Amino acid sequence: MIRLEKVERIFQVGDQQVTALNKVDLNIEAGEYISIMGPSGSGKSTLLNILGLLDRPNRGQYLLDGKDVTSLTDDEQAFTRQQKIGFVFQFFHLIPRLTAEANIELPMILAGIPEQERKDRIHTVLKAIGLENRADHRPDQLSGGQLQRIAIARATIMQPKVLLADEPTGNLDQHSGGEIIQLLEDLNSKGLTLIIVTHDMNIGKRARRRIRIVDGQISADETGVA
Amino acid sequence: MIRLEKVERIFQVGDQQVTALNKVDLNIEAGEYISIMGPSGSGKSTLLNILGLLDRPNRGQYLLDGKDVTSLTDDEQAFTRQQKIGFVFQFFHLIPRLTAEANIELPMILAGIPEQERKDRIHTVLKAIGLENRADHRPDQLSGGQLQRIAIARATIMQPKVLLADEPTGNLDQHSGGEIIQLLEDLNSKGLTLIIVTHDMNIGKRARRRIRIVDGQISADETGVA
Ligand SMILES: Nc1ncnc2c1ncn2[C@@H]1O[C@H](COP(=O)(O)OP(=O)(O)OP(=O)(O)O)[C@@H](O)[C@H]1O
Ligand SMILES: Nc1ncnc2c1ncn2[C@@H]1O[C@H](COP(=O)(O)OP(=O)(O)OP(=O)(O)O)[C@@H](O)[C@H]1O
Ligand SMILES: [Mg+2]
Ligand SMILES: [Mg+2]
Repeated sequence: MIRLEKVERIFQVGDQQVTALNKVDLNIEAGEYISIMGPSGSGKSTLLNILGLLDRPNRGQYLLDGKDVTSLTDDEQAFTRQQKIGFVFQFFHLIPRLTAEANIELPMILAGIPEQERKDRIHTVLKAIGLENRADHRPDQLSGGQLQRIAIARATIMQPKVLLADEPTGNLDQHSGGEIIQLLEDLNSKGLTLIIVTHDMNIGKRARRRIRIVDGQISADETGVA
Repeated sequence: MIRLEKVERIFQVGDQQVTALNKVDLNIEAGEYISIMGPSGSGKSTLLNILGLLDRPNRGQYLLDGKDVTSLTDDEQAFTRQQKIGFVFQFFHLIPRLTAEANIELPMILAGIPEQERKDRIHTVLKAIGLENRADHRPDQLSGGQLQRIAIARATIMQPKVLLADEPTGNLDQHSGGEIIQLLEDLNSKGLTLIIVTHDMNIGKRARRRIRIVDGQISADETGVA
């Protein structure tokens, strides 16, 4: 389903070059549950951004469902993203002027989902994340962990094929974090391909496949009981 | 040193009222090492913002070194903050147009520290947080955990009397997180009053005094060996 071949991502800062990803090969089948862990600055967010079609490699290839997406135009990438990929950003990227409810609703409006269906889905997900009484709050009126949960709701509301979650519990206490992981694992059990970047060992080890990244390279890739 | 008496903070959203802090009493002595833990949305950031003079209570009093700071003007609060308080924000609030180095330098420029002294201190702290080769990167060119470390460097560079850190390791792997806590505990051993909000049990239990907040109230306040 997802195939990266010799993917490289190099950033230029002044006359300094940073190799964020260094000839990465990676195959991911539909329905997998993968955790990605590694030191701060090792390339995890960069990898997720490339998988999520938010960034392009400098070299190498990315085949999504057998199709080379590295050569798509920006518009074509955006369309593929909207159709197939849900993304929870490390720092959420919610829209400041919209309420929690409107932020969650946005992907459904873009996809042409009728209003009653939208209202029902929002109501269900707000309940699932414990934020029914924060529906009208704007991002600057929400706590860090509440923002994180809204971002997760927005990323999952369109039932994407693939969910890429960049540190989805970094601002959550043990209890809320556990509920979120439960929610994501339920979606995975229904067929969602789930890829979670995390710094939390307790979360990382729950995945059926555990990838470790160090200095822009995959240093470990283990499947099965930890 | 810090004394909160019956502090209340109430937010209004449309016709909904949120009591973020509910008659909080809290005494903190100079040099203490305190962790604050509690569920997402329980009032931790709100409490820290009030302690850091970034917000005011609706009711109650805040005495800092015996002086009632609740009644200071905004300018007086800003001056007191610059003099005494270092703050690591939950989402960093670095200046997007400045490099990592310039972000760290800013408090020293505002305080009139001479250039050579500034350069020396920046060099030392960048080394301490492992980011000497990221000095010229801007915030959008840094990873989440790198941003977090820059925010911590900025908050500590003026050697404040009190450091308020809102989830300072939420985006850091085990190793970098441990180094940061080490750094903060070293400063505490030299007299810094250290207050850390965290969701990480392993970090919270290291503090000599452990406070728990639930629904805007202090539900536990323990000192000594856990
Ligand atoms: N736009 C950019 N320009 C220059 N360098 C960048 C850019 N984005 C990332 N980097 C660098 O690339 C490296 C990888 O960054 P990335 O954000 O992928 O790390 P990460 O593994 O997600 O780290 P963290 O755990 O701290 O979030 C870092 O060293 C970072 O400084
Ligand atoms: N400006 C605001 N307007 C309205 N409500 C607010 C505002 N700021 C915070 N709140 C609400 O007050 C409560 C406490 O928020 P606070 O940010 O202090 O929580 P927290 O303990 O830091 O949570 P987290 O662990 O998720 O960061 C939350 O329920 C939040 O929705
Ligand atoms: Mg990252
Ligand atoms: Mg908070």
